[in-house]
Amino acid sequence: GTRIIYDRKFLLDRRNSPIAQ
Amino acid sequence: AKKKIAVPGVGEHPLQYNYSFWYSRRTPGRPASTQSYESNIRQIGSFASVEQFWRFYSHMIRPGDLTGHSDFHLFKEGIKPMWEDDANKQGGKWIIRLRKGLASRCWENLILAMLGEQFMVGEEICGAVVSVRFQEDIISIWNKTASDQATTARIRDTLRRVLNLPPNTIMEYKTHTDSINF
Repeated sequence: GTRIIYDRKFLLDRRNSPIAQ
Repeated sequence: AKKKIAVPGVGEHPLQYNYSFWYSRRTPGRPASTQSYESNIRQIGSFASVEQFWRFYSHMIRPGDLTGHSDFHLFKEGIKPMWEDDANKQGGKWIIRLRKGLASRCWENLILAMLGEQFMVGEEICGAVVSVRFQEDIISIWNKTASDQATTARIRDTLRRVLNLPPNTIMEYKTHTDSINF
C-alpha cells in the first residue's frame, strides 16, 4: 500500500496550524 | 486499564502508524530489575495524526531541561518500550551518545523523521528513546530484526542524514539480547 511520508518542514509547518491548537 | 486506540480527527493529517509517548524516571537507590523498570514507566498518551502529535509534544518538557535519570520513549502504539515485548525480542537499537546541550534538538529531529516515515524500512521501526544522564545524553532508535543488516545499515544512514551530526560521531548498534545478557 501507499506509505504516508512527511518531511520535517511539513511536520513543523503543521505545528502552528489552527487545527493543532 | 486498556488505553483507547487513537484515531485522527476531522481534517487532520494521519500518520502511517499510531504512536504512544512514555516517560520513565529511575528511583534513586532501587535496583534496575525488570519489575522496577516496568513500574517506573508511565504511558503519557497516544496519537494518530500530525496535529495530535503536536498537542502532546508542545506541552512536554524538552529532554535538555529534564533533570536526573529520566527517559522519554516514543513507540508505535501497542509496543511497550521494553526488550521483552514481542516486537522487540529479536531486535536491537542504534545508540548515539550526545554531549550535553544537543539532546532536545536531536530528539526532535529523530522523532520527526520516525513519524514522517523517513527511514524507509517497512515495518521495522519500533520506537525511539532519549535518555537523560548526568554526563551525557543518549538517543536510540529500536528496530524489530537485529540480524537484518540491510535494514540496520539503512537506519544508520538515515540517522546520519536527519540528525546532521558531526562526521566523527560514534554510532553503536546493540542487539537487545546483548543488553539482557549484559
